[in-house]
This record gives sequence, structure tokens and C-alpha cells, in this order.
Amino acid sequence: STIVLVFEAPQDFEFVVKTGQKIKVGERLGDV
Amino acid sequence: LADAWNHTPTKWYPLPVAVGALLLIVLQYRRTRRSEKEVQLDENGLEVVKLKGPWQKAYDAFGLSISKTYCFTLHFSMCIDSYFQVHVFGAFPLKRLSYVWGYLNSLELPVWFRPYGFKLYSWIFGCNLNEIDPPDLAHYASLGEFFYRKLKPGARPVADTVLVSPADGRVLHFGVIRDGRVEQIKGATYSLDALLGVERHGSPPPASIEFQARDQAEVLDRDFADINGIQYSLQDLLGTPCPPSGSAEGGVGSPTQELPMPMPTKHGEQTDASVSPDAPLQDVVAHEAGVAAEMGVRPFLDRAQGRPAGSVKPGHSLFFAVIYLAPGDYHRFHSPAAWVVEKRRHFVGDLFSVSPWMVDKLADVFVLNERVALLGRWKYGFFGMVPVGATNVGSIKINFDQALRTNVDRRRRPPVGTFEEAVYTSASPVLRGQPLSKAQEMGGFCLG
Repeated sequence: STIVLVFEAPQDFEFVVKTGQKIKVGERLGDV
Repeated sequence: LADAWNHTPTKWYPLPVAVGALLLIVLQYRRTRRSEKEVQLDENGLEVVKLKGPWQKAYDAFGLSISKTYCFTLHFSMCIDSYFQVHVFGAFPLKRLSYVWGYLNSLELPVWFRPYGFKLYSWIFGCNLNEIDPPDLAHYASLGEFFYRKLKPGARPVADTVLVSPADGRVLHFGVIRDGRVEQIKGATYSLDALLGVERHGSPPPASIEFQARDQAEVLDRDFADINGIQYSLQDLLGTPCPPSGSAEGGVGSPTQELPMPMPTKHGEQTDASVSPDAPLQDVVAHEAGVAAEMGVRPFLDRAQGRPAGSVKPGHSLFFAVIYLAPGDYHRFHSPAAWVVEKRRHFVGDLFSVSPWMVDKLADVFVLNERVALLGRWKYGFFGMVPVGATNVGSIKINFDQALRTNVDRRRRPPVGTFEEAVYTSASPVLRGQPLSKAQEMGGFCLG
């Protein structure tokens, strides 16, 4: 199963993860 | 055959380096062609998503009546082409397999067996048994129940960033959406419209359900809302509304004002909407969808700002992130941000595997599979979350949507390529949707 997020955000929004990284509920995904 | 197999001599010889180089060039050329493929549109100007490849004609002509045995045999003899795999996997009765898988995993297990069985499963798939609630493995009657387990309170601390992970899993991909296309893997994209769906101009959605969503929010006054005990300012929750032309205030931040909602026209001028801002949401959505279709933009609507959200605010972009949940992961999902879900679209599709290997091999897998698109808005504008089903986890649950039924029997399924839509009309006249706080549990994936 997979979850796809699609969202509008300011252009300075940055993901704070790396491709392939394991992540858990509530952990940082991105921030402005 | 046995004689030929046993007596035909095998002669091994090295391939010249040039052949290997040529093969790499051909593969790179095909990958480039795939990324630049022509988009096929239907009579409404919407992209048609369909299987592609050398077997397309035969597949179109005979559909699933092509001998599955034949395809199965071919799969093992010709499993060298990702396009071909689409057709082979499409011929497998994945939905039926998913039903059977779900049924088997709903069978009640003997109490004495449960701890051993679940410990074995956890050892194989890497589940952390220290964080499950309740911790007694004998409490889980079936594997399906164990799969949909809860976590102990506080097991997942919530970060203070605006966006947090909605699930346990692996980040497959993320980035910026350009030209309305989402990158599945490097060089291969799929259409955002195909993933989320668009309203058909001039015709209603295939099926529309309107019901009162379970109201979990209370608007304290004009400026604050309480969602499950957490207070949000309406501006933080929904964003700062752009004032309509000719007025200083308006939109969601000031719901009591009777201001006409400005709607952009084809020529970029502003004109009054033909529906009141207080009209039922579906009327506004239908009207705005028509305007958006006329303008040729995607009708993700931002009611608060009186503009199609497909055209993002100046200085904004559309982003995406894909998170894959492995079989051993906690399979409930949570809200990745504070946002309001306005509608959901249930797309009935196939149930291909969505493992990283398959995502790499199978183009458009997220568009082909059964999925639930939850669309709404957050403080920066449009926000959407799409749980995508797979063969082993075909059932998607949404806690606040009791009417949703996924992976249903074939006889009751709507036509492929269509979606069933529900509009969440909250009791709150301000939020107009299902509000969710950050990290609030939203639903999950069930076995089968």
C-alpha cells in the first residue's frame, strides 16, 4: 500500500527526508 | 521436449562489449521515449489512462478474455519488458486474489496458536511488538486484526513541522509537480488529473453521495476552531483569504459577510459568481468546475479565495510525496497536517502490487490501482492525500466516512475509469468540510 500526498505550498517549502528513507507517523516530512 | 532439453548442447560464448553498449543505448532511448510519450485525450479534453505496449491491440480486442494460461506461460518466457508485464499482471485475477486473501486472513485463529503465529509474522516482516496496543498477542483473533493493530499512546511523537509523515513506511519519491505531471520514477511521469480526477464539464460525476460527516470540530467563534481538543486559528487552518476585488475583507476569515465571490473569466476579468458564497458546497463546486473547465485549468477549487486552486498562488508550487508501507509496517494512516477535507473520490481500479520494484517497472501504477483521493485545503492552499490500495491490502478505511466501501464485489463496481464522489458537509458553516488536526488518525489499510 502507498500514500501519495499532493499539496500547494510556498516555493521555499523543503522536504527534510531523503529518497528511500524509512519514516514513521508524525516524523518530520517537510517545512517552510 | 524432454529429449531436446537433455540432449541439445549448450554453447556459451562472450558477448562483445559493443553489444552491451548498444543494449544500454536502446534501453535509454526507450526510457526517454516513455517520458516524452504523447498524451491521448478523450472528447472532453481529459487524458485517457490506459495500458500501453506491444500487446495493446490484442488486449483491446479481447480484453481479459485472452487466455490467462497463455499470458501466464508467456510471462515466464518473456518477462523482459516492463510494458509487457502490465498486460500479464492485468490478466491475473488480482481482485479475486485480494478477496480470497482477505477472507483467509479474517479466519479466527486458535488462541494457543496466536502468539506463535504473530511472533513468526513479526520476525519475518520486522514488526515491533513492544509498541502495539494491546500488547497481548492472544487478543488478536486473526492475522487481519493483527495487521490493523493500534499503537500505544505516545508511541509516535509528533514533530513541530507543518508537514509530518502520515504513515510508517519508506519515502519512495518526492518533489515538485511540473506541468501537471507527477514523477513516478526518474524519467517516467503520470498525470495529476488522472490521479485525483476532474469534474466533467456539463455532466455530474458518475455517482455523488452527500451526507453529514461526523462533526469532530467546533467553531468557537469567528476566529478559532477546536479540533479534537486542539485549537487552531481559522487563518492558520485555512490560510489567509485573498480579499475580493473592491473589498477589504472576505472569504473564510469573515463568514458573516455577504460578499459576492469574484470568479475569473476566460479573459482574466473579474465578475460576480452566479452562486452565493453561502450556497451548498456542491453547487459552488459545480459552478466553479464549469468556470475552471472553461478556463482550461484543473478545477481544484479554493472557495476561500474565489479562484481555481489548480492555478496556485503566486510564489507557490504544487509538491508531492510518495510513502510506501511494507507488509510489516503499522498500517493505519494519520493526517499529515492540519487541514480540511472537502471531498473524497473513490476510484475503482486494479490492485497491482505497489512495491518499489513494481513502481519501477509498471508505468502509471498509482493511476491504475484502486484508490481514495481526499481533497481539501490547508493554510497554503490545495491539499490532497491519496491512499492507494494493493493486492494484499485492497481495503481502504476512512474513519469519518462510513459510506465508503472499497474493494467491493465486481457486480457492484462502477465502470473503470470513473469515480464515486462524496462531499463532506460539516455542521460548521465556516469549515465546510471534515477538519483534521496534525497526526490525527484518519483510517488505514486492511488485508484483502
